Amino acid sequence: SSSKVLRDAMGVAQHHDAVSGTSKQHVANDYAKRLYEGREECNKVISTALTGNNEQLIFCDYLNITLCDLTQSSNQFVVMVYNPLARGVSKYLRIPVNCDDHYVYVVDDLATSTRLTVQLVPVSEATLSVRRNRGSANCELVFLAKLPALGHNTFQVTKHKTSKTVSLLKTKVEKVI
Amino acid sequence: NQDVTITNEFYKVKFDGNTGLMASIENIASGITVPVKQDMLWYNASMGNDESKQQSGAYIFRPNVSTPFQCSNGKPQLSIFKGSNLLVQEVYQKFSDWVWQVIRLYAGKKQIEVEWTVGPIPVQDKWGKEIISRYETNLETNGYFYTDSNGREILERRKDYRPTWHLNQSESVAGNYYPVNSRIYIHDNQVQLTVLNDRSQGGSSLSTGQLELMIHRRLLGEDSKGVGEALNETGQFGDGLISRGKHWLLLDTVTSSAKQHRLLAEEIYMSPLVAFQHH
Repeated sequence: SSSKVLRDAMGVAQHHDAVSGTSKQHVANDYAKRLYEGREECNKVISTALTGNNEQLIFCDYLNITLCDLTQSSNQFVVMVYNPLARGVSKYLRIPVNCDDHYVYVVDDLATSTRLTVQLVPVSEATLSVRRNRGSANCELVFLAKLPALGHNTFQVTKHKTSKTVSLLKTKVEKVI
Repeated sequence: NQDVTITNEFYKVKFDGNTGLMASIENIASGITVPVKQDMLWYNASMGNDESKQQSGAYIFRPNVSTPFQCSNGKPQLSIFKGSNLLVQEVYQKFSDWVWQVIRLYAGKKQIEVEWTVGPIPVQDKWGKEIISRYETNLETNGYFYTDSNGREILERRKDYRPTWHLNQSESVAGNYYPVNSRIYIHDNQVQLTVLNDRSQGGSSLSTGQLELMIHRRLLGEDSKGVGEALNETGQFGDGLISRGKHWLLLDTVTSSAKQHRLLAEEIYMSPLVAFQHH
């Protein structure tokens, strides 16, 4: 029954041709609110399905602007990735993190117990501008997630303090004016 | 003023240091190299004229001239990032304080990712703006281009032409715009350039070898179709919405492109769901 909230919101939105600028602003705001509330309910369903219990997963809606309270502030967390396709796929994930020279990130594929190759990418000027002082992540942790057909995989991300100063960002940044 | 190149196993994308724009795409496996110039431009939204009072609005796209303006004053700033592990290489372009772009190549991935960021669109000059991303190539397309219909049948479109009636074209830009729900492509006898988008957009090919997609718009006029408000959402900060999205580019032979864009579309539109858990 939880998914009915989103189903109803989608029904209203589709019927009224919502989210296309063809309604007054306060009506569009209402459409957005209904969709948001529907998604929140569905997130609970997904959490139950993936974890098998009532433990709530955290869904970060602003990953596209490198904003996620959990990943940017935690030293250890788990990433669960569900693949809805009926074939296995691999996808590069970009996780908002805080990086500096005193820490390294390691990512373990828990299904295969393998350590993955990772890369830290500094947050771009565009993202900083879009975020408008929200969030503190200054890097994106990039790794390739291999996912089974119609199933999920789990990755553990751990932030380790380095014993010596290591340059995490061996970057080649070149500015062409 | 140096040229910049990013490359993976499949593609080499070159940027012209003099213009700050994408200059060419090479498909390494297919041995195809095509000059591709990509730019960010904007149309000035019509507020009506002597021919018609119709204004550009939510339902109606009507630029007041057919030539768009540059989003950048001069050439875009260009910078490149190549990390130590080379999982991803990125080129950053800053066209202005409200238009940015990142072009990415991921190791092992057979597509070029273009992430655009547009907004807040400035309207202090009282001009409504409709922002487009335009790709120009040397493909001999002769006015033909192809758009999808909700990811189902791909339809052939032809400039200034309708297949079932004689068209008297009165809007040289808007009259050639079509919905692009998931992909648009152009091709000649050998080579095809396909662009997949992450949301429905308007798109067209207004001259041979060129295609464009409208990615954001902010209007001060109203098209008199019943809404009664201009498409001028100000957002939570009050200065206009910022929009960020992606285009994925494929450049390959016509025969192999058909399979590639279908498989890629599956991965994009049925993208994996990411969730987090405290440890």
